[in-house]
Formats: sequence, structure tokens, C-alpha cells
Amino acid sequence: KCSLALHDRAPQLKLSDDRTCVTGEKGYSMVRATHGVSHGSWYFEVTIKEKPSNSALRIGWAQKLANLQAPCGYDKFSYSWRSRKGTRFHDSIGKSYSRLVEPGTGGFTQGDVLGFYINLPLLD
Amino acid sequence: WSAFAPDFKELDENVEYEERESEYDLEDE
Amino acid sequence: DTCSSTKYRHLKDFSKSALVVKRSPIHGRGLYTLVDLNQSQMIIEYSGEIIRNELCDRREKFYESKGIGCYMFRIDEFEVIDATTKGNQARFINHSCEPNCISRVLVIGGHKHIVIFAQRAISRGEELTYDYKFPKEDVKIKCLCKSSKCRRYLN
Repeated sequence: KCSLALHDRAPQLKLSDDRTCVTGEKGYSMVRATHGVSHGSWYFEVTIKEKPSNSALRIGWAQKLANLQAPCGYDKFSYSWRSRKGTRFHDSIGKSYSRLVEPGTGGFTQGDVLGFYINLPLLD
Repeated sequence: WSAFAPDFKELDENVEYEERESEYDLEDE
Repeated sequence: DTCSSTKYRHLKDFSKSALVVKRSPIHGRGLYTLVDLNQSQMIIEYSGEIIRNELCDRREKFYESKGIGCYMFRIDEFEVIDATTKGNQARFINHSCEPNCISRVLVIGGHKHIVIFAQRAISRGEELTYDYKFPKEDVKIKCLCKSSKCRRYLN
């Protein structure tokens, strides 16, 4: 069963007992899932259970070498979608991506369900 | 001595830096 | 341990009264002791802003672009003390290849602190120095310590 990885995360992040929830505080850091993909098409969904008004989230896809003590999308090894303004990030460069209607904030927030799809070339 | 360093603040103990949301970003369209 | 915690509690007051910043023959300003110090005595904490390791390079580039000298001290692989804009007198301690002080990371109350200790007995009026232990790099920084064991370069 795919869940959040206890041994592949920034130590300051808190995981729930069933490892399906993660909570962070202060600066951005990252947790990866227990399972990764290498080829083909894959999709996952997450629900934002709780999101205080002054907090932010970046979520997406990351390779093994992505820095865990930085937000997802910080380096060349990860790609993310930000809750604030719905910006997408890769290599620390943000670009407009989505503008869901949310009073005063844009992007996504508590209660939203987010879907992430990746399409990788099939192996020869 | 602190007068020689503009905007310098003398500390008695360590302070933890509070990162901004955009702390790690190079560009933000 | 308990002994270190007790000594640490008095460190602030001690370092403010026993140390002074003056011009240094090594480089710019240095930190000098006004009293005799015993070997292994706790002298001063290197205090500043605790930042995560990943912010180091960016801050260093920023300071260089502004012509500001960078004062940083690594705690461990995750965190660094940046004393460039916020800190105390410890930021003025110069490097020497033959130092009279050493640095240690103490954990007190769950928090990590960089503390400077006397490596040997230090006489009143001496400048305090420690070995910066910079990693080796291609672009060299000349060492100005003029000690007999000088390694010529900081890195």
C-alpha cells in the first residue's frame, strides 16, 4: 500500500500513525511516498484536510535526489503545484498554472481534492 | 563595534530565522 | 551535561565583561581577552541567526553582491549560524592555523549552541583565535595568521 515514507522525509515533519497524513510547520520541507514510478502513466489524489490561513503547501512529483529540506519544486529533481495562487514550480522558478476561485488567495485550500498525473515513456 | 556594521543587531542568544513562503524561489511569474 | 549547562548560564555575562573587540594584526578587528583564561574554559557563544543549510549559498551570494563580509558558522549538516547581520562579539574571532581556542556544539535544553573554549591557558591581552576548518576549494583564500604552522590558505 502506498503511503508517506517514514524514512524518506525531512525529520521535522509529523506523520500520522497510518502514514496517510503529514503536518508541517515553519519553513518548507518535503516527504516522499513509499513507492515511486519509473515508466508508464500514474495518478494519485490527495485531500487537504486542514490548512490554516497563513500556511502554504507545495505538492507534486519528486525524484530520489530531490532535496528534502526545501519545498517540492526547489531543484531540478522535483515539480510542484502551490496552494497560494496555484503557481507551478520547478528548479525554483514559478509560473502561472491555475487560478481556482478562492477569495483573497487563489490556488487550492482546505477541503479541496487535488489530482496528480504523470506520463513517463515506456521502456524498450 | 556594532556601529561599524550598518543595520547590525547585537544578540544575546541565537534567534531562529523565520523563512518566508517564497524564501527558496528564484522567480515567480 | 549538568556542568556544561551551569557554565553556559553564566557565559553571557562573562563574555561581555571579559572580552573586547579591537584592531587585529591578523585581519581587521579581532576579539581579545581582558582576563587570564584557563585551559578548557568556556569563553563565548557564537550566536546569530539559525538558518537551514540550503539558505547558506543564497545568503552568501547576496552578501557578496552587496560587498558585505559573510560571517557564518556551521552547526551540523542541517543548520548554520549566520552572524552577518545579527550576532555577538564572537563573529570577530579570527582564524589561526595555530589557534588558542576550539569550538564545540553543546546541546542545552534541546537547543544546539556553538561555544568557544580555550584550547590552552590564554593570557590577558591575547587575541582569541580558532581554526575555521574551511573545506578545500579550488579558489583559494589566503591565510593571514602568520603562525609557524600556517597552512597558507584558509581552504
